[in-house]
Amino acid sequence: HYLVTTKDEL
Amino acid sequence: MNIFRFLGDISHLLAIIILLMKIWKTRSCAGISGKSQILFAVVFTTRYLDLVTNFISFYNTSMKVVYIACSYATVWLIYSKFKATYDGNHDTFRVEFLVVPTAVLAFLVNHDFTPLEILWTFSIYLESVAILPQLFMVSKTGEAETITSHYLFALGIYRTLYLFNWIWRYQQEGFFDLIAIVAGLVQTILYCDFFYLYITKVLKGKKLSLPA
Repeated sequence: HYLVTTKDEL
Repeated sequence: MNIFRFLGDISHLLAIIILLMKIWKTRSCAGISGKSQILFAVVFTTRYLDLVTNFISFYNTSMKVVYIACSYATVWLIYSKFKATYDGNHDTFRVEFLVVPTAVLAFLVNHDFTPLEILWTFSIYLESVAILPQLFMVSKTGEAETITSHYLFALGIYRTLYLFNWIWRYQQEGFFDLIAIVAGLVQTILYCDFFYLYITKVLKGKKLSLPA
């Protein structure tokens, strides 16, 4: 499935 | 947080600090592309706008703040404090060839058509190619100081470690972000030639110089 980024990475 | 991601972040931080220290200690930014450094400042600024909209962790926030502050400090050292040592004649890469296509691509291929998301996507695409003015400068002058080579290696290995992080996260959490993965792959591939030179020359105590 395709997950939109959770932006927890730098 | 897994070990690849953590080491990637540390390596990224190390790269930024190596560059700052090199310029500060030698009082010179010779051999450093100011254009690449401006692009990195743009990358951090457009990516970390979420600093003001959502909080993830103390680690996340402090790393973002440090990255942004260091990137602006570097740009300031190059274009203001040690401007006289900046080798502008060799820093001739046309950055519009990087900024315009990545900006257009960010509008076309993104997760969500909102300002923050487009800016984030732009920063991911731009980061993947932001080192090109620096690599172009090294190939133009045919050499790089050893400390500059260490900087480039630490910066290159950071995204390579992130690739392992994404494999890990996909396995463990089913998490994947195709935009980051493809851009990260491109970014890593751009360093491959440099990695080869670094391992075969710099690690054996030789200065990085290219055949004439």
